[in-house]
Amino acid sequence: ILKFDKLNDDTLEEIEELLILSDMGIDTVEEVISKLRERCNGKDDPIEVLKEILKEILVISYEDKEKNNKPYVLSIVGVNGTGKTTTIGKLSNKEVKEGKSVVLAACDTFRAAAVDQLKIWSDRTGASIISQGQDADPAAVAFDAVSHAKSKNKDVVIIDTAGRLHTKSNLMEELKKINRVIKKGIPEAPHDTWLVLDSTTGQNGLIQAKKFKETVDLTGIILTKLDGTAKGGIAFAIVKELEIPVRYIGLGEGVDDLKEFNAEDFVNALIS
Amino acid sequence: SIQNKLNRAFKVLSGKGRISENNVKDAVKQVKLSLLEADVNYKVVKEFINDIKTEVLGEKVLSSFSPDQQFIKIVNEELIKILGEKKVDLSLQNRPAKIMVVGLQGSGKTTSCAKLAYLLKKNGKNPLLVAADVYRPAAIDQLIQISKKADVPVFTGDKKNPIKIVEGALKEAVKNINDVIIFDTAGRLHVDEKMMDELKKIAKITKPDEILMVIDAMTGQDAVNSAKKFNELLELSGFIVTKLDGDARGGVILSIRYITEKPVKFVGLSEKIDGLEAFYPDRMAGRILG
Ligand SMILES: Nc1nc2c(ncn2[C@@H]2O[C@H](COP(=O)(O)OP(=O)(O)OP(=O)(O)O)[C@@H](O)[C@H]2O)c(=O)[nH]1
Ligand SMILES: Nc1nc2c(ncn2[C@@H]2O[C@H](COP(=O)(O)OP(=O)(O)OP(=O)(O)O)[C@@H](O)[C@H]2O)c(=O)[nH]1
Ligand SMILES: [Mg+2]
Ligand SMILES: [Mg+2]
Repeated sequence: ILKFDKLNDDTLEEIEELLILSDMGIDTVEEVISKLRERCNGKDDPIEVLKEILKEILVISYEDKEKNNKPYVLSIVGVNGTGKTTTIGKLSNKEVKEGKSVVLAACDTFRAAAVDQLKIWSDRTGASIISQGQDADPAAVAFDAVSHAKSKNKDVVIIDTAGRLHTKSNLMEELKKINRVIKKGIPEAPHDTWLVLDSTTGQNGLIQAKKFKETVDLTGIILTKLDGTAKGGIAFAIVKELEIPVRYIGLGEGVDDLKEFNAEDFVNALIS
Repeated sequence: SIQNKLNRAFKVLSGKGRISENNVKDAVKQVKLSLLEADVNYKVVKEFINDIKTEVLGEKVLSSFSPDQQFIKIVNEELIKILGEKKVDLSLQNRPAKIMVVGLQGSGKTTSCAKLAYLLKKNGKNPLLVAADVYRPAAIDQLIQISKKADVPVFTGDKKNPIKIVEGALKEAVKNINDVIIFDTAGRLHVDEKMMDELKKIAKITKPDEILMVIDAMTGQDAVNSAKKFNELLELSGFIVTKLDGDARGGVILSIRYITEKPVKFVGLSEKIDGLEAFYPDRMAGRILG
């Protein structure tokens, strides 16, 4: 636990090291350190001032699109292996427990057993699933799911997409196509598109967020695997530069291991 | 000699005969920032820079470079040395040889197991894949489906108990006359004691020739924590670094090499079955330095 009674060069160096080790990135760290220098006077506790600075970066307002849209369409995207499918399982569990009817769209038609994996989550949570199997056109599956939700009066559609590196332009084009086709069913959909980011990711996480935002207009971030030792510090740069809120964090592999993002808890965990 | 005379004249002209702390200050800062941007662990960066400074300070400046340029050239050479100067092959001594594949969740283990099986089969081996991940939904199906592309059989045993599964696989390999067994394990956190104990138990039973930790190329500062722990508990024989077909700089490789000194044996360059390649340290050095 960091504890200093005043701000001097040694203190600043220790704080700088802690923040860099959290994957915050040198640019963001330098901004935080200079803010700390200007705000901290002799009698402040440097750690309390630091926490305030960090919280300010993360707190950002967003619209609750779920409240006024039926069906509410949520698209989940990100690079390979970050925890998208598992997070969808957790989200559908939460929605079903809150009394909502949920449709999962199996739009990862590429990776081995991706559809089987999502099917297990729909069985576990009571969500229904729309799938056309391996190698189907993801856009067709998405359209199918949205049409089904509209006609059956469902509350929520969650779209699982294949993991893809943002450097692969054909795969990023595929995401755009999925959205174009969804809009034929519901022009305002997807109402939210959330990027799932592994909290062990380093500086490449910012590049990922930028590229996905250019492609499909991200409205939120989910940080997974925070039950490990990684701190997810790259979130600061993403929230600050792209003005996207962190909506949820993943804290394990079980269906209940999802928490709504709380800036205070996140900052406390980072500093500890 | 005329060369020496010219060199001495050059030194006087340039006035920078020896590398001093001052005249490489900019290069040091530039390299430090570049390595941090590349996700090299902060503590590794500090040690690495200090090691180089110790080596380089007081050295004669070569007439064809400025001290800054010479410093960066030395950094590049040292990077290559740490990354591992030459390719290290799989060491498959036993009959059958055994390869255990381990790592954090989502790093690319299952895909890499199938890729390894494909590579070994192409090189004349008769591999057996073992589906020892009983936790992740459809993990066994995933390995079975990708293994079809490698045309390698998958042993699934009772699909419930990893210990029983690996024991059964050893017997199956004898029966089938497989000469290599590749064990796919569930992703797990290095801080999950129970799951790390499971790996230790599997290693004790299978006595592997190789224990390869699979690491995602986009991993940041935390990689040293997980790599160090996995190495301490299992005595890794090497690493596979995946998703290098992205644009992550891959500084994680310098960190894990520096901390564990275990070799990177393969890199993943695509999701396809043939997407596993040998690791080239000199190419990686350029990518990390940026
Ligand atoms: N410890 C931990 N593991 C997680 C968390 N979220 C997901 N995982 C695990 O991460 C691994 C990958 O999860 P998936 O849901 O398959 O990831 P994905 O993004 O859908 O993967 P692709 O579709 O292949 O791109 C699985 O082993 C999950 O159990 C988390 O919050 N904590
Ligand atoms: N582009 C790219 N994708 C890869 C590479 N290796 C694996 N992947 C993808 O990364 C994702 C995760 O791969 P898996 O093999 O399921 O990872 P894992 O480590 O077995 O995951 P868990 O068993 O859940 O811990 C999948 O979408 C793979 O297709 C690679 O080298 N390049
Ligand atoms: Mg998935
Ligand atoms: Mg796996």
